[in-house]
Amino acid sequence: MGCFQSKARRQYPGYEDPVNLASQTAFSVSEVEALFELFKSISSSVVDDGLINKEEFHLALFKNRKRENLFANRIFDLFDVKQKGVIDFGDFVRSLNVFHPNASHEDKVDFSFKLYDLDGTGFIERKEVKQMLIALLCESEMRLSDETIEMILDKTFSEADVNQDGKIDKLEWQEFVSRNPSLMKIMTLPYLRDITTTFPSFVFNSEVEDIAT
Amino acid sequence: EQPTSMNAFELISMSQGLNLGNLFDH
Repeated sequence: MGCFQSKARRQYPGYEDPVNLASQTAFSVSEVEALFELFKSISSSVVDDGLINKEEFHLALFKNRKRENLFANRIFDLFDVKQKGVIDFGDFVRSLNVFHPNASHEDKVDFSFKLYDLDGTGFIERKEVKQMLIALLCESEMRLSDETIEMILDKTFSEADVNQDGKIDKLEWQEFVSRNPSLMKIMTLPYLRDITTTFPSFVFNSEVEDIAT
Repeated sequence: EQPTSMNAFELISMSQGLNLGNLFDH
């Protein structure tokens, strides 16, 4: 175990002890170990450096390393907690944990706010919402006129921007999602509750007996 | 439901072509 960990630490910058990560997250020790197997696979798919770069993240999500997607880029940026252009193992597990059914609602609301605050200004601005709408229209088959897009933006800001200053702050966002709980559905991935049985496709090699977390 | 009857975030969360579950299909 000690040998395994020191080797992992050498090969995977940002590797953290599964017991420690399990204590910080809703994942069990064996689930963190399973996530490490997944992490090893993704992080070696383009450059075998023990870290996930943006290209590898896109490849894992879309099976296409060149595909551009605004939301995938934004999720990558949020997973890249240290802002080094790569995701290390510890941040991978802690970031995925936000999507765990047992993660706190506050963490989910906070993450979703950051996800939509594209420029990181501390506000969700109208131009950012428009950018996201246009991005999703480009991705999907949906076609909406400029006038319709502006109508949707007007409706959104009349509901969410309570103080009518043209941007949504975190408190307004918290109140908005409490009135629209369906918006938080995308922040929970039910299968994270039991990843070792739901996703048997990735190799699982537990060397630690599970402890209650 | 017509898109114009929804707010932007409803549309975004409905249409977001991003499924993190694909990560586990690696």
